[in-house]
Amino acid sequence: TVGAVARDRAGNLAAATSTGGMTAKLPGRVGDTPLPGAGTFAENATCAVSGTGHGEVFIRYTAGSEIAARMRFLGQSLDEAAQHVVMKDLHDHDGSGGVIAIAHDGSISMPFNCEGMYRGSVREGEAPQVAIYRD
Amino acid sequence: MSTYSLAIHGGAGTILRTQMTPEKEAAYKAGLARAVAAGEDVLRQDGTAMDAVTAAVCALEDEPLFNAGRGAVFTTEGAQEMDACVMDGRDRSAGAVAGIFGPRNPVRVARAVMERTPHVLLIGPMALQIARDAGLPFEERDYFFTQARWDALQETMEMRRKGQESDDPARRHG
Repeated sequence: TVGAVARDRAGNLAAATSTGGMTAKLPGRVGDTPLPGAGTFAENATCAVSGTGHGEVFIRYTAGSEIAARMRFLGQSLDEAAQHVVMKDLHDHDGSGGVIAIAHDGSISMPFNCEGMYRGSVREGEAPQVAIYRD
Repeated sequence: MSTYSLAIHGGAGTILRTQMTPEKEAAYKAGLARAVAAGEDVLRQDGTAMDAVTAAVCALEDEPLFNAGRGAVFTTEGAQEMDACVMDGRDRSAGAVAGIFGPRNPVRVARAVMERTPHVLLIGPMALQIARDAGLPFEERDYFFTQARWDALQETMEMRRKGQESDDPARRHG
């Protein structure tokens, strides 16, 4: 699975995700990627999210929209909301994987509950970064 | 005027350090860097967030190291079925496709669904027709094939035949 989230100079957010699914999946199996609110979500007032991981669990816990709901209704920061969904909601229910997310203020959060996640980010005026493991 | 931000991912899972060589790590990081650059180029020129995420994901779909587009994994029947989605934070408009094969960049088909139809998610022949109507490029089967993904399918099927398939979370990951 691959994905991207962005905030442009007008302050608008967007998310995109694309996948081949999982190796040796049953023909016709669809995971969280093409389901808005599960593997892909964007709303200017809160955040944009793209997920990667155990798709069935991302669907059951509507991972993307849950992060936005925590920001909207609990007043959590993007990182607090994303950490809770990935490290508790998903992790505690056999949902390994992670998300990349950008908030309306341009902050970035990229939590994952497995050994690594191929990821990269950049903010205007800063150098781009790429990483695979936690360090 | 805001400042721009962009983040990308190329998947997650049990990416064991013991299986990662310096050469492979460098190749993955180069692929990630190209995707970041593709998205940032759009944002730097005052492009939209939607155009930036589309460009970044296209770069990742074109990179055979990642599981999307070229380099997608195989089903139990040895086929490739791809899913993609875009969502615009301005108005929650969204487009998605599932189970498609042929378009070079499934994310562009998802965007065509959003921009050219009143629907959110399309599957089957009409999803491909939307791609043709939008003039999006298609590729033959050989373009999407990678030996590593084919070998992974054979290994997984052999483990299933022997009742040895592990609970490795990476096997459930997209």
